Amino acid sequence: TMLSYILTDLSVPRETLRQLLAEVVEETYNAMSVDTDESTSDTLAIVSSDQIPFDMSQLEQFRAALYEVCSGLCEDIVRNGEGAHHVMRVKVKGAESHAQAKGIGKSIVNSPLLKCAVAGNDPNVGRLVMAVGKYMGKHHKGVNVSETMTISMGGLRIFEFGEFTLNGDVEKELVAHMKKAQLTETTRGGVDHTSRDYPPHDQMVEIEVDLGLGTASAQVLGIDLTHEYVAINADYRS
Amino acid sequence: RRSFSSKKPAFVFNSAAEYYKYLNEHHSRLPWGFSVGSTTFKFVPQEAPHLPSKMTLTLIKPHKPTLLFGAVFTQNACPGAPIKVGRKRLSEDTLGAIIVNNKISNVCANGGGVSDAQEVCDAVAHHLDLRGSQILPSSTGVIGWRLPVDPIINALPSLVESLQDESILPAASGIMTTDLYPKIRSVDVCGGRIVGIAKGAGMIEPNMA
Repeated sequence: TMLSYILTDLSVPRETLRQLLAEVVEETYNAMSVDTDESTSDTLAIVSSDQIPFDMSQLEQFRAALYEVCSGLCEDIVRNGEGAHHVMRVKVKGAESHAQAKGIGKSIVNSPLLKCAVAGNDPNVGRLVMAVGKYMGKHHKGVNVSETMTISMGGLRIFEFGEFTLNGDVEKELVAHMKKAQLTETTRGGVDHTSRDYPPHDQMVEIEVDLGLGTASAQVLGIDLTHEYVAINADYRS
Repeated sequence: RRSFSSKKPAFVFNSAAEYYKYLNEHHSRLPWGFSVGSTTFKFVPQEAPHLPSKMTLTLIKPHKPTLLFGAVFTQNACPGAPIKVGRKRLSEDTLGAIIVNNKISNVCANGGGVSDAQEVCDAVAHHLDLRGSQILPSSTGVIGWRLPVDPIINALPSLVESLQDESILPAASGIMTTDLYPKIRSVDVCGGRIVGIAKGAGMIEPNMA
């Protein structure tokens, strides 16, 4: 379950506060996934103590600050995701709509096979194409996105215009990128990261998809799927 | 400012002490006009009397009831009682406080979760000289168990006693369940301040509206 509370002393009008909250939530909290399960209790509340006069001409600054707080908290949540060894950030651009971009991002971070590949530092990027195509096939039938899209991981182009652009050297670099973002028992002095009481992960696995269809974009956060996730939740008792 | 990017130098914490020091120095200061408190107590869940448990209550309170509040909630079709109550609170004129308990989520519990949540709100309101309808309840934890209303009410004096105006850290820690560490972010902006806290480690793909 995700609970979050945002406090401010700025006297932002009630309806403005609610509108901004809805917009920012759509781009942040509603754009992350640890394990694809939506809780029965997720709640985010925002409260102003109405202490400091707010100039409506500064609305964009306030919105940007609210976004920074919310997106930062979402990063903290995925970094603390159960069993997480890697955190993934998927940027989708060139989409026909924000919903399409976010849907593809979610399809990628929620793919069990892709999550396992990331967990194992496996450059099995065919699963990335699968995750994009799966979403498009369900929601945008008839669009042959494989001919228009490009995919990069860790800044490395791995797919463009219907074909993979992989070779042995690229695969080694992909593995290195994922390992750099991985927590292991042996990094940082052999600390057990699965029970560490401070934030791990200083780097993410970065995936970028350009659909080549339009101008909309979205960013989604997710994590890998590890033995620890299964152990934590199989062993959990009320 | 903490960064978290593969392209920029990252802020790396090497111990819990280092992380808490960072939170205290950079993020935990409350905006003006808020008090926060927390208290922990033992109770025996009626569904599992063989498992004596601890619950933490967290209270977040503007110094005076405020018109300026909002919330979004899960769209899960089996929502907890606090969600049902919370949705109604959005049409209230003012909000006086938020009460959060961990350990039990008050979802689909026997005996009336909504009335339990309301009873807790009324008791909190009594201690703060507010109306029950000015209190937003939140619960997180085990699904299906009933809220231990009497132990919660008994713990309220201690909760109110713990209110302070300095740090949000007790709230960030108090709402945790399976989290490994508290989560706080803040930004100073437009002559004021925004501070946020969050909890969550599993069952996470929010779709709030």
